[in-house]
Amino acid sequence: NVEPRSVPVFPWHSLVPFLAPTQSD
Amino acid sequence: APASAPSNPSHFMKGAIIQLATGELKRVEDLQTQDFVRSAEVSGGLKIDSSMVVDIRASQQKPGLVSLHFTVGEQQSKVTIDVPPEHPFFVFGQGWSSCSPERTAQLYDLACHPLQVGDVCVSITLQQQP
Repeated sequence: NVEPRSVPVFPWHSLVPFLAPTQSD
Repeated sequence: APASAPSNPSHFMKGAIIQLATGELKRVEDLQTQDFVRSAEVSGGLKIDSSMVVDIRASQQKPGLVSLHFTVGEQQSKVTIDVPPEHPFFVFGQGWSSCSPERTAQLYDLACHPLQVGDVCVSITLQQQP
């Protein structure tokens, strides 16, 4: 049995697209 | 387009550990809408926006990619991004969805719904400071 201990942890915001509006005031 | 999509897909692999802004750890397949909403709330400076898919078509500039057209936020700003068809998006009230759930399953083992026009995806923007 190999227990994975060095599992990478990803930040939540890496999962969702950063959608910046193209038009600004 | 001033939009970015992650190029390293390993965080979409089923079983990938995701850290929420609250510090809580969850598997990517177990995430729920509220996890994103709460994370944005406690992050400060980030805002969850509702991005509705208004058009899906093959990318003209990048063969093999899909151009997804969104209207973002209350201002209905138009944003287009080119992504691989297997790229998952989190749809409010539905969960992970992609243009090709079959490819997503093959590459990431992540169960997805078909992404369709009218779906409202979770996205983030910088919070406007007055």
